Amino acid sequence: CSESDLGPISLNWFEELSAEAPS
Amino acid sequence: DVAEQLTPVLLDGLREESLQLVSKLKDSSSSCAVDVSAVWWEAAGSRELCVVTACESSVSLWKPLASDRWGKVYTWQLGEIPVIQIVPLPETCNLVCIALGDLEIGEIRWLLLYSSENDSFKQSLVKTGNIKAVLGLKDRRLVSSSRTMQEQQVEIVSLSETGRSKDGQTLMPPEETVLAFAEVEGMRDALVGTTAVNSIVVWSVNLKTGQLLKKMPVGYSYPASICHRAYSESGLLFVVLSHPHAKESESCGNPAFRVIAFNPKTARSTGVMFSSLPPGHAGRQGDVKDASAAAVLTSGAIAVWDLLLGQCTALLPPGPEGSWALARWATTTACLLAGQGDGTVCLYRY
Repeated sequence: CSESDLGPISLNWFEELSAEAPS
Repeated sequence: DVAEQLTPVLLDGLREESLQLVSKLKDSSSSCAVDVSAVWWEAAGSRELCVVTACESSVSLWKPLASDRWGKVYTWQLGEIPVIQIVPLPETCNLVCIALGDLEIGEIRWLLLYSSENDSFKQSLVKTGNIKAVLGLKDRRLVSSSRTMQEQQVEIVSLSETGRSKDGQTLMPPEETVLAFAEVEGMRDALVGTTAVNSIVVWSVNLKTGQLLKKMPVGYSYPASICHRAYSESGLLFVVLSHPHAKESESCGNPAFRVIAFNPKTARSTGVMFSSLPPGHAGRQGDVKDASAAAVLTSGAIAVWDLLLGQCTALLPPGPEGSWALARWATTTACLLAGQGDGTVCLYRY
C-alpha cells in the first residue's frame, strides 16, 4: 500500500491521538 | 467419508508433517469438554506448563508427569451456571480466568492455582452482568464489555498476587457494542476492539485515562468481524480479524482471517493478507497467536494457517475417536491443544 491510499502516516500516531482526545 | 475427502490435502508433505502428536490426556470423569487452555504453574521454585480443561460444571488443572503422561492436580467445582470458556491471561503464573453463563457470559471468575496465604486452590468472583466480550491482558489484568438497557460499560480489572481484585479502570465506551478486544503488542497503553457495526476502536488505557482515541470502519463485506491480534509498525496499526459471517465469493474463496493495516490518523485501511478456508470446508472457531491461526471446521477437522503467508499450513483430520471440537494455542505457537468433545486433549508440536 502507498501513503497516498492511506493518507499521511505518523510514527507517533498513538501519542498524537492521545493528545488530541478530550480527557 | 470425511477422511477420504481430506486425503488430497494431506498428501501435501508440508501439511502432513507440520503437526506432531506429543501426548494425550483424557479426563475419564468428563464427557462434556467446553474449552482447553495452557497455564504456567509455579510452585516450590520450579515452573511448569500445565493444561487446564473445562467442562460445564468444573475446571481441572493437569501437570506433566514422566513419559508424556498427565496427572490431574486439582478440580474446581463451579455450581449451577455453566462454564462457557477459559480466558487465558498472558505471561501470568498460577492464575486462570473463566467465563460462565448460558447464551452469553453472565459471570467471570478467577481461579487461583495456589494461594500462599493458606496453601489452597481458591476461586473468586470478578464481575457479573450481561458480558459481551472479555480478554485477559498482561500484568494480571482483564478487560470486559457489558451492557445494560441504557449503556455499555468497558472496564479493566486487575488482580493482586494474593488473589484479590484491585480497583477497576473504566474505559470510554463506543455507542455500539464491543464484541472482541486485542492488546496492541509493544504498546502497553493501547487497546483495540471490534464492534457490532464492524468498526475498530482504539483506546488509551494508561492509569489516568481510558480515552476512546479513534473509530475506524472495517468494511461492509465482512460483518461482525472479530479482532484477534494487533500490532503497530511503521506508523500503521495492523489488526488480525476473523470473519465468522463473511460470505464465500469466487474471487476470494471462503475468508477465515485477514490482516488489515489501518492508518489511525486518517482511519483509512487496506487489506494486507487474506487466509481462506481449505476448499470444501465451512465454519470456524479460531484462535490466533503471533502469525499463526488455528480453527475447528464444521467437518470436524482442525486447520492451521500462517497469516503472513496467507496459507493453510496444516490440516488435522477428525481422528478415529471422533471430530475435533477445540483448537487452542498453548502459551506459544510451538504447541497446539486439540480437544475432542469427550474430554480427550491432544498436544501437538507445530
